[in-house]
Amino acid sequence: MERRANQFNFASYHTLEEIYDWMDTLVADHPNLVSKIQIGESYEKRPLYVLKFSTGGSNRPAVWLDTGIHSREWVTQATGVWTANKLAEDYGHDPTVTSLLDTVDIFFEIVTNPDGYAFTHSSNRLWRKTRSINAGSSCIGVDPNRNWDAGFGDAGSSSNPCSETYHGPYAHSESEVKSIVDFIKSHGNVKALISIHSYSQMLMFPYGYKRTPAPDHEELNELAKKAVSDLAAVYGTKYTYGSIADTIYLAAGTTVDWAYENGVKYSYTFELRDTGRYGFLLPSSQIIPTATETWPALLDILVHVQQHPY
Amino acid sequence: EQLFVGDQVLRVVASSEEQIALLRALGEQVELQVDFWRDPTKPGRPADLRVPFSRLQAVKIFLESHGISYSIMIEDVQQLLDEEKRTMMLSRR
Repeated sequence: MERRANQFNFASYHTLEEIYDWMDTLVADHPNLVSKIQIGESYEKRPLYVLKFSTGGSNRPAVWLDTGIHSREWVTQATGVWTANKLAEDYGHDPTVTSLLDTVDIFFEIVTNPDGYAFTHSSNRLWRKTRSINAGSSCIGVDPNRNWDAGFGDAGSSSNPCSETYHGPYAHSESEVKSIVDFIKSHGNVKALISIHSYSQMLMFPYGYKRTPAPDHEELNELAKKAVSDLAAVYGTKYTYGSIADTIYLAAGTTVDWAYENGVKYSYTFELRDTGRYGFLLPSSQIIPTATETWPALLDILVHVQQHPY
Repeated sequence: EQLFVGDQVLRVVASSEEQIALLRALGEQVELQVDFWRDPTKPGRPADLRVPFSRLQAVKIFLESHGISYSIMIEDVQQLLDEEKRTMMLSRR
């Protein structure tokens, strides 16, 4: 049966297969804007798909977006689906999105940890990590947000494979992480990276592994301030913002620190909402409100990137 | 399939750096199987931890004996999971 991307139920949670099927539908509906590329395979050999939003050009400045690196944070994958659809639907209709995509490419990995996500649907809804086997331990998986080569193994990550913040045997040991590293390095023109988590209502930027302010701290902070203000204007959801180390605690080996240290100036990580009653079990009725309020904040960052080339 | 019947999520508010250190130490005790959903960060900011039913008493005694205030954020994790599954099934139909 032929389906269209906008007939998908964005207000429900979906399995990995449903999300991967939907990606194909989105590509089919917007063939001149969206394509699907595979950047690698997960530990359990699932494809790692990225949606590429591009209106042409050659190796344009690009933005990397990812959701769902922690698999149990279901509202992030759901927000990823909604946001990707929004980008596609608004192109050619909304002047801001149109102008953005006329100059900037967006790469969007919606299910960054597919093994973990599939596992949350089949066996353990509260699984956070990858599903790789750890030599010498009966505990499975590595925290992919402690596995990056930026202060790898330092404070805020664990050397215990049974811990939820286990950093893994070495930096980029997880194919889910290595595939992104290889992709961003080989692209060479990624100007922003936004990694989306839940559920602490925060917008953060480097550094996480050290307390030293990033060289671009002031600009990143001002942009974060504007973004959370615009987010709050939608439903009044209050976010805190700042460097990871100042806002939560020292956390080594994170995505955004690696990106920043590898030349991606605009590196941010969102912690999307919860009202404090459900945590990772946020009811599906809150997917669209969450995605809707996140959109203006995301757009603030994207537009800033477009207007501040470097 | 792992079930979470009777597991609770506790919302804990530490009032000092000392209490935050205690909470982090709690998380390091593998036998208690505490799963931090929201990590302890700063005094006054909430931390959320899922505690298996079989360890609830021990964890609550730990919190109370150190004067760390908490409330029950989720009474029974499995009930919420069942509800989530029902919603997905309905949506799929």
